[in-house]
Amino acid sequence: MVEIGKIVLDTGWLAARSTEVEVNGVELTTTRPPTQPESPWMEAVVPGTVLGTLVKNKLVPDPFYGLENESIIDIADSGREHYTFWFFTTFDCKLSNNQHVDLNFRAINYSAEVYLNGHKEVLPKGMFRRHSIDITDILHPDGQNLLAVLVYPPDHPGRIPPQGGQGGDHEIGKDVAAQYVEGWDWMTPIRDRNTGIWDEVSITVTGPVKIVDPHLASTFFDGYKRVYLHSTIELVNKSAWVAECSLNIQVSTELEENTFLI
Amino acid sequence: EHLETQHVSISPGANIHYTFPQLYFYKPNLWWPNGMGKQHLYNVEITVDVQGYGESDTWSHHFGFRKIESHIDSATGGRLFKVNGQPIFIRGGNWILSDGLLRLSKERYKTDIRFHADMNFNMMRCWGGGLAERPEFYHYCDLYGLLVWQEFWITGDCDGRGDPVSNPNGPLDHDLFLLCARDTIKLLRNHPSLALWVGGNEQVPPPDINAALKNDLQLHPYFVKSNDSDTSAIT
Repeated sequence: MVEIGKIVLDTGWLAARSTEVEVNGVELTTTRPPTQPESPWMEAVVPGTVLGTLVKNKLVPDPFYGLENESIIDIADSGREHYTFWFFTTFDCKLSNNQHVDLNFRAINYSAEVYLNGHKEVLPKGMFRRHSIDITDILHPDGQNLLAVLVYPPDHPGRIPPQGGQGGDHEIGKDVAAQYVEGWDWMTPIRDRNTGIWDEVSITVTGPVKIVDPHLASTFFDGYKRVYLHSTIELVNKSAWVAECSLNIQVSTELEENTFLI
Repeated sequence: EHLETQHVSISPGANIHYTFPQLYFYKPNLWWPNGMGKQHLYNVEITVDVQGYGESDTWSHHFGFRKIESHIDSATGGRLFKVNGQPIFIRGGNWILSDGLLRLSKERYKTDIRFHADMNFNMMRCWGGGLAERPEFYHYCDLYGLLVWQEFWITGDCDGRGDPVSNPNGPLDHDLFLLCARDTIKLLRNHPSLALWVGGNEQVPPPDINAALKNDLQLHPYFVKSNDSDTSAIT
């Protein structure tokens, strides 16, 4: 049984170029998972980008040294499939009765397909959005869970004009993504346009009721003497029965190390 | 007085919003930007216990009591800020991201942001062509007193200006832009260092996006400054 809370999945990731992987997502997460970083699989940087993974594995030079970026093929010349990558990892998670678990991606650039133990979920476009999938019914109750993520680059990676320029040909502006990746007066073009699982991946285990996106705000009166804290939360009841909940909010401050005032 | 317990019933499969009764504080330690005072942070912890199950979920966050106001000065065209009622001279740095390969480690955020504080800066501006920065970035800005000016993903060069002139209508999918904006706001809104949201860099977003952002980010009527001068607005 796991305790409630968050487990970050930031180790043990493998990656491979999608065109070099001959099996599909269902097979990867059921019968034919990669077992070690053998070609085409390599150790992956998660969170990070495809280019970060290629640099880590010394398959391309570090683009921020000298003019090394010039030797890395740009997505406009290679095609999007060159920087479309599989990411793969495993995790254990043994739930007890009435526990629920979500798989969370805090940001992916730009869209993805997620496979977990043979089940597929499409993560829609957008570099700056969170994704959360309830995987309670997909988890293997005993043993390893196999997770594969196929990450696609931005839809409009654009082309860098020979003379460079601010935001290249501006095509990246058609997507909801960082625009500096086509190059700017202070930055070389980023060859993969920052494609990747670029922020935290985690699973969160809860009981029947989950807290979502609390909002804290304060108001001030009488010259900051009288202050109120306002707190709003979303609650999701994942169970099939009415949940009688006791909600508790507590504000504490650390007076000195390990001494708290509540 | 800083502890509140409430009971609520939630239907099967339901998703509800719940607002706690307000918690009263007498002269709490305020959060100040770098150079104006300490960055006092309280820890807010919310838990939900379910009858017959026990603790079901828990959430905690550092929270700083501060009031940030700003307006465009008609004489200079510049934006003037006040924090906790005190005018502040902004010494700002432009920020894109800490690493072009997005290896955004906590250690690097801590070092970068502390470096900005050591330079005597009190604001970092996250440029519209870069990232909506991550919670770890904001965490260290909370700790070191760096106010954050966070822009959404619009630039002059890609969204209406540039050479050749680019498309002024922003991204193809305006609903996606707003979905991402709303989600980003929910991700970051509790950080005391978050001072100002801005539509973009050197460009106004397309009218529908701009109107939606303005509408979504305006103060809830409950918090809007009233005729009572003692009633305070919040960001």
